[in-house]
Parts: sequence; C-alpha cells; structure tokens
Amino acid sequence: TVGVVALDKEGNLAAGTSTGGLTNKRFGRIGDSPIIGAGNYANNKTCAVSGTGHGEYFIRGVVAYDISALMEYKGMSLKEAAEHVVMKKLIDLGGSGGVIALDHDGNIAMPFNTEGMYRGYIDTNGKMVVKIYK
Amino acid sequence: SKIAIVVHGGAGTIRKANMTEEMEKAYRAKLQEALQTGYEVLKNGGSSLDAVEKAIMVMEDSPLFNAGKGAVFTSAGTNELDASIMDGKTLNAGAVAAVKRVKNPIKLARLVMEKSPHVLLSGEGAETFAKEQGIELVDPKYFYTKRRWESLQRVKKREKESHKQSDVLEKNTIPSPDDAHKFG
Repeated sequence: TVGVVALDKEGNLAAGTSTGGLTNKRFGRIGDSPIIGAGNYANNKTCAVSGTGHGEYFIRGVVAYDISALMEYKGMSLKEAAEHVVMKKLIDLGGSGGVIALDHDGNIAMPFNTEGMYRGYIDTNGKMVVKIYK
Repeated sequence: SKIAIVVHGGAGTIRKANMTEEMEKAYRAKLQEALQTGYEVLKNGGSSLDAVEKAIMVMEDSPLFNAGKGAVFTSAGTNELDASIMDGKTLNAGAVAAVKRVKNPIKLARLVMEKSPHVLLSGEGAETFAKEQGIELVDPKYFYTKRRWESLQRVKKREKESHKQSDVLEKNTIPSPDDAHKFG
C-alpha cells in the first residue's frame, strides 16, 4: 500500500491511499484502503491520514477517522491522537500497521507498530526526511 | 501559507538484515521522488489534491510498492487494485475497489469524487466508469512482476504444507473405532 497526505498554500488538506491488496486474497476481499474513514481520511479542521497494514483491523477500528475524531472532539494533538490509535487501539484490536498524518498547521506524525514502514516527509521548513526502519 | 507533504510505501516486516544496499537505495530514491513530485506541485501553488495524486502515481508506477505496477497477486493469480482520495476542504471523497486494468487507480478514485455522485465504485462498474472518463486501461499483464509472482507461489506452497500438516494431525487425533470409547 502507498499513501500521501498534503497541505497546500490555501490551507487545504488532502489524503490518498492506493494498494494492490493482499497476497493470495480470495472471496473478493477488500481491505481498508478504499474505505473512507478506515484507510484514508481528510478534514481541514483536523488532519489528513493515510494508513497501511492489516486492513480488516483498520476497518474495524475506523482508524483514519478515529485520529481526526480524537483531535476534533477530545482536543488531542495530532501526535497524541495518531499514537493512541496506532500504538494502543490498533494493537488492542490485534492489528498491525501504521499511518502517516498531517494537520492543518503542518505537524507530522508517522506512527507504526510493525518492524518498519517506508515513509518520508517534506515539512513546512522544506526539510526532507526519508526513513524505512524503526 | 505553510506547505508540507508526507508519504508512505507500506509497513510490515521490513528489516535491514533482509535488505540489500541496492534495494534500500532504490526504495529511498523512489520515496524521495514521490515527495519531490508532490512538493513541486505545492510549491507552485497547486492544490493538495493534485500533490497527493501526482505523488501517489510515482509510487503506483514503480514495481517496488504494493500498488499499481507492483501490485501483489490474488489467489487466482490476478491483480486487484483499490484506491481512495479525500478532500479536507469539502469532505468529498472518491474510491475504487477491485479494478484489474486501471493503470493508476488513484486517478480514477479522484474522478469518482469529482465526476460522479458516488463515493465508491467497484469491479467491472468502476472500469466502465474509467472507460467513460478516458482513463488509461492496460492489459492485466502490465501488473506482472516476477518478485510478486514468486511471493504468491511461496504463500501457496506454505498454505499447501500447512493443509497437509493439519490432515496428518486430524488423522492422528480422530480415534479409530477401537479407541473410540476412550474418547467418550
């Protein structure tokens, strides 16, 4: 799965996710990537999120929307909300994976509970970072 | 007017020990390319939606990631692709699922959002919509990569072996008529 979240000059957030699914999948199985709120979500009031991992758990945990909801209704910061959902809620559900998230101020979070996640960003200062492992 | 972009190319059992220097270099270069492609859009005043679409296309066109060209295989030996996009300003969203011939599913997801009254189109219907919208369709062979095909074969082999093993376990645990009384 791949994903991108972005913040433009107008202050608008957007999120996209694209995947080739799961190796050896059957029965017309569909994961979280095309499910809005599960593997992908964006709201200018809060953040943009794209997920990657075990799709069934991302769907059951409504992971992407949950990060936004925690920010909107509980006043959590992006980092707190993303960490809570990926490192606590998703793990409690038994799911593995991670998300990239970006808020309307340009704050970035990239939590994952697996051994690695291909990830990178260019922040509001123009600094580029690319990482793979923990 | 702050701009920023973040990308991911999948998570999982990604260990340095399993990665050659060459592979790591290739992944880093492609992630950088995706970031720079999206950032250029933003720097030039483009929308976050355009930046997301263009950056994702870089990764969809690469065999390194499980999306587009590098998609994994289903049990039937086919490739099925899903994608979604969402606009934070309007809360509009578009998505496609289980498409088999769309070269860049993210483009189609955006068209679902902008040119249809729907949010999620799947399978044949999504491809009919793609044709109507003039989206590039490719022969399913386009998605073949040796690495993903071999990965499917490995998974199938493991599956077969585990089935064999559970057959043996079943034979050993089902009591014979002579022993049946011992199990109540």
